[in-house]
Amino acid sequence: MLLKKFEVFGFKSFADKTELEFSPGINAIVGPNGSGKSNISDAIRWALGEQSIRTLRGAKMEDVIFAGTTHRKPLGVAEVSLTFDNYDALLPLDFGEVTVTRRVFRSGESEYLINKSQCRLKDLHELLAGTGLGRESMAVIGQNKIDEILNSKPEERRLLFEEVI
Amino acid sequence: MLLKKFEVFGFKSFADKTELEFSPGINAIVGPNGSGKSNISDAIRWALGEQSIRTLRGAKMEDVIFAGTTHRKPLGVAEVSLTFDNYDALLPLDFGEVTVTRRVFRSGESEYLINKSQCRLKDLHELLAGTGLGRESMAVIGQNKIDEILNSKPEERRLLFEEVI
Amino acid sequence: MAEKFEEGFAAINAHFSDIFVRLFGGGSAVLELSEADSVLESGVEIFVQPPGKRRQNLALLSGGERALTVISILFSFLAYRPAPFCVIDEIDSALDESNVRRFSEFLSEYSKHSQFIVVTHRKGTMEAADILHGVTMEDSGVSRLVSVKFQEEGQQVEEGRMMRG
Amino acid sequence: MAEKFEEGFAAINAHFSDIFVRLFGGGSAVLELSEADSVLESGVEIFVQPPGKRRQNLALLSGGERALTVISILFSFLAYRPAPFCVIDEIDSALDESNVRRFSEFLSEYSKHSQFIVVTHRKGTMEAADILHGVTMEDSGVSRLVSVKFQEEGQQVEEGRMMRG
Ligand SMILES: Nc1ncnc2c1ncn2[C@@H]1O[C@H](COP(=O)(O)OP(=O)(O)OP(=O)(O)O)[C@@H](O)[C@H]1O
Ligand SMILES: Nc1ncnc2c1ncn2[C@@H]1O[C@H](COP(=O)(O)OP(=O)(O)OP(=O)(O)O)[C@@H](O)[C@H]1O
Ligand SMILES: [Mg+2]
Ligand SMILES: [Mg+2]
Repeated sequence: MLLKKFEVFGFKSFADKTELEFSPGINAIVGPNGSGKSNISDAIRWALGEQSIRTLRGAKMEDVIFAGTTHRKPLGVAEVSLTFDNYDALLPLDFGEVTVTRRVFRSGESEYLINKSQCRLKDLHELLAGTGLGRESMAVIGQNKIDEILNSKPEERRLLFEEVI
Repeated sequence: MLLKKFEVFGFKSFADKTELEFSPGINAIVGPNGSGKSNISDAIRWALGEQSIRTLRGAKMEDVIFAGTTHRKPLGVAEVSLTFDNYDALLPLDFGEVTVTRRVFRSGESEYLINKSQCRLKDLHELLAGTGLGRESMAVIGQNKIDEILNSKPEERRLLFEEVI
Repeated sequence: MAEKFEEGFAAINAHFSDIFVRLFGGGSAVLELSEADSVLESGVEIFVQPPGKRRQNLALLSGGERALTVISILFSFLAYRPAPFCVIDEIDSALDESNVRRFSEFLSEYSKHSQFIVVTHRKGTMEAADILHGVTMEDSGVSRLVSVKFQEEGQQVEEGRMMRG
Repeated sequence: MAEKFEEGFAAINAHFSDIFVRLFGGGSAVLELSEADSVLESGVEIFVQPPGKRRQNLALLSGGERALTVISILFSFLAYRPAPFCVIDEIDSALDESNVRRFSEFLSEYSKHSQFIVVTHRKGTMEAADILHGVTMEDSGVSRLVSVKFQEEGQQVEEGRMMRG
């Protein structure tokens, strides 16, 4: 269940439609400070169903939508799509490729899609259940999260184990 | 008022009496993870009168005393001395060199010394007042303290300014 | 249910102890259930002992030792059950050069079963990557992708002088 | 009293704005009193605007941008009133290679008036140092000092293969 493609549009600093093809093995994301690298890891976590805006370094849900710069106006919607290679049929769908998409509008309205057809957040959670990509997993380890992981209470740590056992 | 010499004995991982001569200019402290570099910066902050054990990454004051290893027994006292070059007479004392020393015993008893004669913490604070080395100063910036400095409340930030103005 | 969790926990623990020793070059580490008699609710405690040191509170570990402990936990989960992919954002920033190399060796070893997406500024990690993806922003405030060639001098990548996409 | 604080604050603010622009290569930054009419009690707010971006909340800044902001504050204090010495523990760990170099250029410039004691793992910072002090622990759990020669390949220093004292 390789992550083959990452598409982003209007999420944080990605004002223009941007596409990134990932390879198997080790993909390094590099670039100057403030260029948008952690915004990519935030976008992946968000597309997988993350509900806590604080984990995404924002205060309110709209903080993920491109807020404009000195030369560009703010956008009204943020969209992220992740395309998985499903040849190992880890995802319980009969497709060789599965794309999950998440959208949010400035109005606060959210949309989730699986292979371009709209679904509920619950459907997304069910799709990802059992793959190790759940919210409590270590599938996305954000910047400066070492203290949070080590200082968490024993009961919270247990959740990490429940994701994989 | 250069920091010329740093002497440590029984403070954290420094079980043996250790002496370090600093140079003017830029001194880099380097070495493998866990070797004791941040313990040096903790020792300097402690010798300057730091009272908060949490800032020194401990839970109780004895945590700064060498706690023993698989091959060595714990010690009963920790001692740190800082020797300053006072040719610019920034310190209100009539000596070309001034040494401040701090000691703590497992019993919890603390001692402060200026040029080997015992004094109170208050005397140490008075000696350092106006040099920019007060507790609220940026004279010692510990590891991973960026969030603490940026997330502090506006009133707390003001204390930084009061140290230097 | 309880049996399954116990078995899984024991297997992860065995991996954790082994990986910790390999990363730290010695010492020992163990995961324990805080309430062993109620497996289904118990929290998880982490005890680590870097080489030569006594078993100690996680708070006394150095910055790099804390990062290596989290890395050990992550790889012990992946050893038990490889996640399809894993996003890691600058977990190597507190590591010394030789621990960056050890971390990158683990990445290479585990990349046979899991895909890694790693944000980094450290040359040692870039060298282990199969592919580099460059992100840049320049003065526009908008993130863009650029293609990157890794030159022997890792700095080249960082300076944003990346070759245009 | 109030006048003195106001004057000092204005001078530090001018340094802060200038140093921020030099470190970030553009943008703007300013310090403001939260209650300008009660100078003697007012807190201090920090507003920053990296090049091309809008004025934003500190929380939205990237890891490296936050470190550069704290570095700007530190050097603006030192520009207003040089501290006798300053201890800095791995403030460069989140910086990309070119910002490590900019940071080390500031260290060199300001080391004419203040002594610096900098803990670091980054080669760029080691190269700027006038002297290196090595710390090692090996398997004993006890810290020891070793003399260190900086070789072109900074890794040499880190591996603990430092030349014995
Ligand atoms: N909603 C938004 N609209 C526009 N820009 C945003 C938004 N949210 C965050 N940003 C911008 O994204 C930048 C931070 O990006 P990010 O944290 O991904 O940097 P990074 O590449 O990880 O840098 P570092 O190497 O320092 O960690 C900030 O400077 C901020 O201006
Ligand atoms: N009271 C004590 N007695 C003995 N050892 C101690 C004591 N307090 C801390 N230590 C040891 O000091 C070590 C940490 O040292 P320190 O934080 O200075 O490392 P460091 O060189 O800064 O490493 P890094 O590069 O990872 O930040 C810990 O492993 C801990 O075992
Ligand atoms: Mg980042
Ligand atoms: Mg340290």
